[in-house]
Amino acid sequence: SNLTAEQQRKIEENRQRALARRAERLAQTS
Amino acid sequence: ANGLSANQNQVLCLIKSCPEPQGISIQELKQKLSGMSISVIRQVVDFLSNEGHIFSTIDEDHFRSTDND
Repeated sequence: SNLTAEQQRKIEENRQRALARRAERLAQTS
Repeated sequence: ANGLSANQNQVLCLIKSCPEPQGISIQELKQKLSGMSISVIRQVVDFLSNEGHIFSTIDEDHFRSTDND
């Protein structure tokens, strides 16, 4: 399945946001 | 060991194993987890998303894991 450039951009944006959220959660529990 | 429940680990494992760039859909998860209802799958996906383990891709029905690439 081919994704458009816009879809790829949105996915990368969501991924970065999730990584930041993960780092935040790990900081809270350590 | 990672602080997740059995259901949460099962869903996370399936999301991680999907190689598609758009990730796996809720419907596909449902097919592979025949014992889990859509509403339970949604709850688990919401939790994993809030914790930053997964994220939505092309729409709110497709998910990928943050820690596999």
